[in-house]
Amino acid sequence: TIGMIAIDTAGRIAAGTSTNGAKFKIPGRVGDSPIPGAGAYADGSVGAAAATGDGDVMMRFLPSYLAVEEMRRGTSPSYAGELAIRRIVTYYPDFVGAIVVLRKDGEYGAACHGLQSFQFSVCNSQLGQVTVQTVSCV
Amino acid sequence: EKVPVVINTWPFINATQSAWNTVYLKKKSALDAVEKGCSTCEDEQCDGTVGFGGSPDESGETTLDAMIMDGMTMNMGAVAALRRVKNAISVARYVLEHTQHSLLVGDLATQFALSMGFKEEPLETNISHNMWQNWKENDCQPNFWVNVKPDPTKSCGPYTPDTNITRRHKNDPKHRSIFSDKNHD
Repeated sequence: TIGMIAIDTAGRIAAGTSTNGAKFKIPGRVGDSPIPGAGAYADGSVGAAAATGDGDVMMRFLPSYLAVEEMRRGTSPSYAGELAIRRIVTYYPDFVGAIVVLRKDGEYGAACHGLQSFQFSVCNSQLGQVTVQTVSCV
Repeated sequence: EKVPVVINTWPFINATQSAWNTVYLKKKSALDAVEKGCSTCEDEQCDGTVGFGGSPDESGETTLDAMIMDGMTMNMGAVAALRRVKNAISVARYVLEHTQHSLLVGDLATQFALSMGFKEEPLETNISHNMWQNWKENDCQPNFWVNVKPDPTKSCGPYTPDTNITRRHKNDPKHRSIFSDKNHD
């Protein structure tokens, strides 16, 4: 799956996902990717988030929505992502997944669980080129 | 200097680059950038987890899910279990721009895509077929079935409900994740 979030030069925010889902899923199964708030979410007044991992679990917790709402309450992008991941882990300690979070001012962060670490790609003028960044999982 | 910005899950560099080119060099919208970035991954079959020719289901078929959301209007479009059309994120964009709906699924999403001018073609490849064949030869392991017989941890289906398992056990919230950095939504 790819989950992508972006802010353009006019400050407009968008989010999206694309996936072929889980390997060897039961036919008809759909994961979190096409569900707003689960696979991705964007609110122009706050920011955006996109999640990846076990979609059967993630769709039960709407992590992208939760991360955006945490930012609305003043939480940093990194901590908002961590809170969204921790909410899932409370119920599913073996959960595998990650989230990238972007605030409307361009500040961003990421969090993960169940992986050795999580890599995501980012680009802005400050970085000058596409950069792969790594976060340790909670 | 922090805006514009594009971020995506996983180290899919070409997807990020094409989204960045769209939003920075071409001065297009965030929505355009997201569509372009995800399309790049669909074309390149990123990690085998995006686009055609990956993640076959139990029948060997590849289906696609995608969603695009405009954070300024809260408008969105999505497709799920899209069959036989490669451009899932672009079909989702058409749902956003040409309908008042949010999510179209399955064969009927395919019909919508064809009516919007998208091409119908198989999503399976030799790679996805071999992946599926190997899974079958490995007694269909792993899979997502529980509380059925024959034992899904040892055998392929078809499965039927295992009535000998108590309801208390069926509701056991223990969860065995078979997802990883190479198998994910």
